[in-house]
Amino acid sequence: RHRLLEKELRELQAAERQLDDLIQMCTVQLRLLTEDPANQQYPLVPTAAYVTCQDLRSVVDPSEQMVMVIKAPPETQLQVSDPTEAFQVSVRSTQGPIDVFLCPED
Amino acid sequence: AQECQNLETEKQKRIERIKEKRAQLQELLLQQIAFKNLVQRNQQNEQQNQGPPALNSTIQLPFLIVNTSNRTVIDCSISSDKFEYLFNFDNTFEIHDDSEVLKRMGMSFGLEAGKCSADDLRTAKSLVPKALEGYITDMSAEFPWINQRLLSS
Amino acid sequence: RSRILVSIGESFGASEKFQRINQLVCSSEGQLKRSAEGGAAPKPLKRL
Repeated sequence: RHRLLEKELRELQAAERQLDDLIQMCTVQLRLLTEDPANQQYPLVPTAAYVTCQDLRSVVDPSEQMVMVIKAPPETQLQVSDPTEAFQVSVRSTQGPIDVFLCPED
Repeated sequence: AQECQNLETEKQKRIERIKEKRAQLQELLLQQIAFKNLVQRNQQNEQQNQGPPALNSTIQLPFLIVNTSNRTVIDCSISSDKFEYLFNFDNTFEIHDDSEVLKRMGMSFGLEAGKCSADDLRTAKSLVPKALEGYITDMSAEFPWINQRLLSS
Repeated sequence: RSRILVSIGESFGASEKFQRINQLVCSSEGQLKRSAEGGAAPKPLKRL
């Protein structure tokens, strides 16, 4: 049983290492993809990495809900207060202004 | 016997860690598929419409959305340099990031729910590196894909 | 007291934090406690 357990542990160790490598690779790829100069935050020339207001209305029922969009620079801190005291959200940026707007209902 | 017990404990811990890492890898793959699918869709639309939609009708990634009832009253305080906002809601609200919005738009072909048609599965696999295609196939399968992947490796 | 802090743009895990925030906010405890204390509902605020 001891020998079998050691063998299983070695296999799991190899599988975990494989997952670590894949996660690292995917994280880098996603960062390159989303932070690609063409897709840089506040791009000089808009790129195809966008959603339309119509898209937002398709995921939220516009007759019932309003949608507020927050565009913030990386590392912006979003804090939600304790809901038992207040429904409060604060957003604080250190790298640039934050844009907030309501998605138009129609 | 004590050593076997220790090995068994270590084995369970490792299996738990592998489950968490599997979920993390799945999430990263879903985000990658959704992002690429969105860009492809937009590029096709732009070709059909001979150009991008009006600038004020598009929201570049990344973004957050806060949705709340139409009847909610929101008090908003803004610092003069727009570096700080404070929102007070008089009702409940929800916050979602862009990856969640893309999933709800169907940009990840329903893989997150394990429901994906054969055509969409083919398209999804074409959006990730070849080395990871197997994980996409497993993700759409019924049984836990990591076991199949572990066994095969 | 802020319950949850999220750094926007972090490569991973933000979605889960938002899910946790949404569960917290939508759980009824918020309203129950305020109504239990008879606390006045939030003062009428202007619409954004």
